[in-house]
Amino acid sequence: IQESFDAAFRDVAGQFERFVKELFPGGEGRLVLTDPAHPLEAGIEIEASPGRKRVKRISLLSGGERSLAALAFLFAIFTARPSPFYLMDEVEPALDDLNLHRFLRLVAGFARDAQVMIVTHQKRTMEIASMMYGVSLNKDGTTKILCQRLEHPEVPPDPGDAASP
Amino acid sequence: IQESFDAAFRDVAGQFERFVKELFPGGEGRLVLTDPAHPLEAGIEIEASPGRKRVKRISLLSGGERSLAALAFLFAIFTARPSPFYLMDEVEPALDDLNLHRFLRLVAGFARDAQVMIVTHQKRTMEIASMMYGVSLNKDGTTKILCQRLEHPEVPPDPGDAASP
Amino acid sequence: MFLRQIQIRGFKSFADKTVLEFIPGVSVIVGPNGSGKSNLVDAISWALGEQGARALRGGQMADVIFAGTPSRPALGMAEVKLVIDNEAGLIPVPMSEIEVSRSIFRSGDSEYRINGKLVRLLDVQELLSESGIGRALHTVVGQGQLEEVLLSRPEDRRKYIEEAA
Amino acid sequence: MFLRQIQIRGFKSFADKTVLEFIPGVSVIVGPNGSGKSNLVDAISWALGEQGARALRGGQMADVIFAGTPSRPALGMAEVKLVIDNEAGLIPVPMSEIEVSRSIFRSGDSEYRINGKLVRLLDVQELLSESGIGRALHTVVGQGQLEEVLLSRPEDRRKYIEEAA
Ligand SMILES: Nc1ncnc2c1ncn2[C@@H]1O[C@H](COP(=O)(O)OP(=O)(O)OP(=O)(O)O)[C@@H](O)[C@H]1O
Ligand SMILES: Nc1ncnc2c1ncn2[C@@H]1O[C@H](COP(=O)(O)OP(=O)(O)OP(=O)(O)O)[C@@H](O)[C@H]1O
Ligand SMILES: [Mg+2]
Ligand SMILES: [Mg+2]
Repeated sequence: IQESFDAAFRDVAGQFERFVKELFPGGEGRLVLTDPAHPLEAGIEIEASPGRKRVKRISLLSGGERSLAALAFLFAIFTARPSPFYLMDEVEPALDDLNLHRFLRLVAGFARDAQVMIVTHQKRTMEIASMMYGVSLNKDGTTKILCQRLEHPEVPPDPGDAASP
Repeated sequence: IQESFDAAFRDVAGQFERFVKELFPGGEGRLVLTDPAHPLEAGIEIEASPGRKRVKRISLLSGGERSLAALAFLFAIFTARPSPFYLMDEVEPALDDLNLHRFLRLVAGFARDAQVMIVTHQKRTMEIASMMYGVSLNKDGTTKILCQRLEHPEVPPDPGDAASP
Repeated sequence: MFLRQIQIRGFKSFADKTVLEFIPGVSVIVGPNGSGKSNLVDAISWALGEQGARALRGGQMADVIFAGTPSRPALGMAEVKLVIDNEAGLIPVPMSEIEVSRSIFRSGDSEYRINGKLVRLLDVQELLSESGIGRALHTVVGQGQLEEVLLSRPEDRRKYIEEAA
Repeated sequence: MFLRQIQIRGFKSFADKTVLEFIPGVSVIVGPNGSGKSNLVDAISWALGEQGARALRGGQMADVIFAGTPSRPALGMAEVKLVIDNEAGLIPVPMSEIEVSRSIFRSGDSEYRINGKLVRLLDVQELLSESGIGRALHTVVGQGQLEEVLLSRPEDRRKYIEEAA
């Protein structure tokens, strides 16, 4: 069990650094084992710092920056140990337009090899989907669902550095 | 101190029932003192149940319903013990269009007698404001703020019962 | 390999039998607050073997059974069936699709089935771990979970990687 | 009665002196993730007497002082001044506007002033309580606080009403 944790941790930590660079242009981050001497119980610290800033502790990050740091951690696990299917429930409400755009580009990347389902209220997230499940309440307070295929889902263009503030 | 807590609690509890009816049409809710025999230490339980449902415990509510229950509690305090000034930091990202509309109507009501400032990423919230403070980062990573008066802030019309699902 | 279909009956707010077809690529789940979007997410996690009642926002596991609404009586059981596409043979069984199902009665006992045959939870977990779908922790990000990942202790974050290893 | 102006210097990401005029009615604060919106909210709570370092997302109180960025050195103090309109005479002093300010040095000592005169925290709290602005708990809803209100124990919710009583 321990070998597979060590190998998984190394892969995830490597991917985490990649996703932090993607989500925090100019920033950096890493995953640190709290007690490398006792690998069986060691915990995982998350460090992330946006571009142009010095802060390391995630408690000093802003609301949106915290979402991005957590997404980088989860996406790193998804990439290091892929699954055929991912489900995310309202993970992007705290993101501004530019970060939402970066998030959607990464999601479109995952959807090339896997099935991705996202619960959302954001119109821009709906635009990248090829199927929409509309959930509503019946008169008696129970759930009904209608589904509808969507025409040309847009793949978010590359925001490019020009768009960064 | 105790009298003023009792009086304040009675006023807030009364206002809470009113706000739950506004935010959960057809629903109900109340504030309950956990240990009425010892008023000095008693805590406050929040009960809220949306229309057409039976659930009482706030832990069974959905994400958006939880935001509404907490807003009803805070708005009840604002009304029972008014202040000339309120500041809210991204309190509405979990709300759907209809509930966002109900929230904005209540905010417009508070703004008749008080100053209200809201941090938001939602376009519809921006539309009810008469002043906008645009926050951004300087090249050196420090904050700069530009402010701009907005023309004709829209007061959200009454959604009316016709709009409720 | 992907989720091809789900059938839900008596699970949370899904009182009537609901059948949904799924496709590869990106899908979105949308709808008003409290309509049942996160309940759909919980149905999928539960069928994949989720064991924590708290992770399903209830007190006990039997809380997932439809509790009734003012105009509809409660039900006595809940059942969720997932049909997984296996055209690519990722799961080492000679079938092009596999049905995994879970049901629960008021007594609290869960029953698991693979292609209609009664099995143990362990059998379901072994079958799924071959495919990478694994348990929900690694592929399902619940509402509010991003903040939970950041607020959890470093030892608890380890579970995310152990799951996936 | 309303907040007329704020001057911030050296507080969190506000390295340069920043002066903002405020108006009655609804204002919105908008901008990218991490640009400093919640820092502005923290500046207002802090000037009104907020004592909890955790509520200001730091470890110690001195964490509110500008910590520097890769291209700008840290500062040695932070200062926030609030100008409160008193045309209506709600605060029992014969002045049409009152200035409340707070500053802190690396040593951690806070200084409070009313109209430039050094006073104690208690004096600021007494002055503000007459006007209903009170302490931040009752008029400032920080980012993520809605969820905190619901997750807190019943005894802790009591504080919200005690504050306002
Ligand atoms: N066992 C149950 N029986 C009946 N109804 C239930 C049960 N468990 C939960 N519910 C209902 O389901 C509703 C919550 O649904 P859900 O959390 O899926 O909403 P949602 O669509 O995700 O909304 P949001 O956009 O606010 O997150 C609650 O209002 C609750 O009353
Ligand atoms: N003492 C300090 N000195 C310098 N910078 C600081 C200090 N404290 C916090 N910051 C910086 O301020 C930033 C956070 O700003 P803030 O929380 O106001 O963002 P925000 O505009 O509210 O963003 P969001 O929309 O994501 O909530 C962090 O990136 C952090 O680096
Ligand atoms: Mg939900
Ligand atoms: Mg913020």
